[in-house]
Amino acid sequence: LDELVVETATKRKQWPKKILRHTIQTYKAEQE
Amino acid sequence: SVNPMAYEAQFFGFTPQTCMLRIYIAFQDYLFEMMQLVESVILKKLDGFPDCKISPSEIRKSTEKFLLFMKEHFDKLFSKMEEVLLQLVLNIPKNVLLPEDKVHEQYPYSKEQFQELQEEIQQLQQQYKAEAAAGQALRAELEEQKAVQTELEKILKWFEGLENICREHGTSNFKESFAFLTQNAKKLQDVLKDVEEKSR
Amino acid sequence: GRSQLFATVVDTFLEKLVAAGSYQRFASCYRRFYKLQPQVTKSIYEQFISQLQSSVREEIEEVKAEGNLEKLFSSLDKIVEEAKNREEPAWRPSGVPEEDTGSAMLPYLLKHRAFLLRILGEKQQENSRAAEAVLAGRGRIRELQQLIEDHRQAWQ
Repeated sequence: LDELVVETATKRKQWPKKILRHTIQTYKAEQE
Repeated sequence: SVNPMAYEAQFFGFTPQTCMLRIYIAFQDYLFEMMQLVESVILKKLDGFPDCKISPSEIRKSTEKFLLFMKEHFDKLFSKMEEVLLQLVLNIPKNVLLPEDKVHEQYPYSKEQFQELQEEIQQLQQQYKAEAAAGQALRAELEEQKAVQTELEKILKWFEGLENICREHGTSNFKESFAFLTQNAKKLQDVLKDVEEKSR
Repeated sequence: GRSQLFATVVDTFLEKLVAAGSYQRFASCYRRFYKLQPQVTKSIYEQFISQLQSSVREEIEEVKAEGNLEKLFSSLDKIVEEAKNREEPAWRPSGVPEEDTGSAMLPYLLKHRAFLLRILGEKQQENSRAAEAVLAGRGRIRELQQLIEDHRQAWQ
């Protein structure tokens, strides 16, 4: 349980930023 | 029900409970180790008094008695400490938002609104594509019109050229002059016929 | 701050633990040995206590270093300080990643929408100008055709 909690919390911390980077790239490409 | 303290884990990188467990186990190990050490030192000291009647098992009993007592207090004190630390130190107050989640404070969007926004973006993209296509079609027609206009103007020029020729030769109004010409031609034919008859 | 509080709580724990495991208690458990060698008992007890305290303190320092707690505590103090005039409970992860990530993307979605609205507007203006030009062009061509037809009729 503990590992799951830490893993989930780490993803919650890191992944929005990662996804955001890709999203911004997508939008920029689309705009170009 | 276990409170996983996931938000704290998001900040600290570990769950507070694990941290406390880690400290508890370490402290407990020290306590046991120290007691073992105490007992071995006492036994060694006793070697120096062969005639005294204190047996190792008696020492062991004393150790267990003291350790039991310490352990009870240790557990009580530790759970108090854990309670305080989990509440005041290793915790994130309810009203606090971590920096990486700031965006949720500025954009309290519901799921529906978010979907609407995505649909709106899709729709705008479709509209833009349609507009771009329409723009292309319009530009294509403008090109075509240019070519057609040029052709038609050429034809007009040709007519004008024709009329200029007529004007240059004194026939300003073509129709009249054509009628005049036809008359003349007819007159000439009559005269010709006349001449032919006379000559016969 | 949290760091100070952490140290205080651990010190209190140690003090109380030592108070509980008093020399009297120790001597009463090892009664016969104590009677035989009171001095030795005393020094063993004192070593036991100081060794226990130093081990516990070392462990705490190790945990703080491993978890980088000093830095985390001070930054958490700052974050809490910033939120001090907020009463209502703050946002927490909903447990549905798509939703939470969605909100994180929101500012960029809004920017993208604004971009699309802008270029759509520009394109529509451009197209309406082009449409006018096309209509004018069609009118011009009809005129020219009419002129040509008139001429042709006249010649006819």
